[in-house]
Amino acid sequence: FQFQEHVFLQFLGLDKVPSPQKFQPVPSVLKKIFRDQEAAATSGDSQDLCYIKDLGTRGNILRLLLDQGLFLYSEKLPQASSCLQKQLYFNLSAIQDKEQLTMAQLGLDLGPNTYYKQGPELELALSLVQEPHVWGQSIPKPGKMLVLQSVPWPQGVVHFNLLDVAKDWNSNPQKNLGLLLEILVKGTRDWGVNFQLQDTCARLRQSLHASLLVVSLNPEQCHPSSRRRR
Amino acid sequence: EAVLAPKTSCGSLCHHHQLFINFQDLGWHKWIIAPKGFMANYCHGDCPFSMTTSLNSSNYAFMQALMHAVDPEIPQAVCIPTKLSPISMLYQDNDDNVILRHYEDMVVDECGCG
Repeated sequence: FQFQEHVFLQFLGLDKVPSPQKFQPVPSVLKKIFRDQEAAATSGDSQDLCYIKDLGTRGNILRLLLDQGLFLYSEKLPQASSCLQKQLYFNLSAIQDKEQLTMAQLGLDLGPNTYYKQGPELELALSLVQEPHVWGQSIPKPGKMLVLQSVPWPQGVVHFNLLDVAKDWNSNPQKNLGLLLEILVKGTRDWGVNFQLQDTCARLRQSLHASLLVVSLNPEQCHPSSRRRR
Repeated sequence: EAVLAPKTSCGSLCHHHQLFINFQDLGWHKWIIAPKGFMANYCHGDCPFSMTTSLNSSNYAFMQALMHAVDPEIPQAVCIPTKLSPISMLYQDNDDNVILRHYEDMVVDECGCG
């Protein structure tokens, strides 16, 4: 049984039997896709399992990768405009060589909308980490800027397309040094709101949750004949 | 020369049987989030030459059954899945990532001789 289980686990794309410490919450997008597939199977509808209708992309494997990066604390006094700095790191090693990446979407959950209804306007900056983080260095050296945008209300989850970055990391794993996320506060001249600002940043730090939704396609399991007609 | 058909009851002829795979029986409930199990079914039964044409058989099975009648050393056609359908599975890998994956050919819908 051990041998046969090992073979089947390889078919599932696993090296060994997973032993999760706790069940992770299933993101709503995966839940919906799963339920739609089950409903189609129950009703006997023919379905193209290599096309994810909800996401509008080809693929038969969806992974929600958890962020393994750390919050960054500077020993120097933080700049007045800087609210939060965090390294984001996603381990892509589970993606097998034969898989083709078709989508990589970064999701940043900035917490419930109510936190910021009367708070300052925020700006989000996301850049690639250029060099490995060394001890004693306050923040990793930022490289190419990927995103710089205001975060208007309402907040909640914001999404960014990282397909090109993920493809690059997947083909050159040594390049995957993570991302540097910085959330800045716009218009900090009014020092009267400073206490409110600190409160906003503290709450943001507590509620921030990052994940990378990666969709890939295994050509061995997705034959050309099952492709959707345009 | 006419080939004698072996006596076979309808119940023992090739057809699909119900088989529910419960992931708890395999210990896989610890990492598979959903489904808890699924009706996979299986194929079992005889494929006698006399019934080969009516048992959803391939032309190849028919020829094999014919050759078996001539030369018993050639094995009989066997009862195999002829139509399969996929399922989706939600599970956690070793890095605690949640994965949704679609797997083809997991459920036996129809059987035949092949």
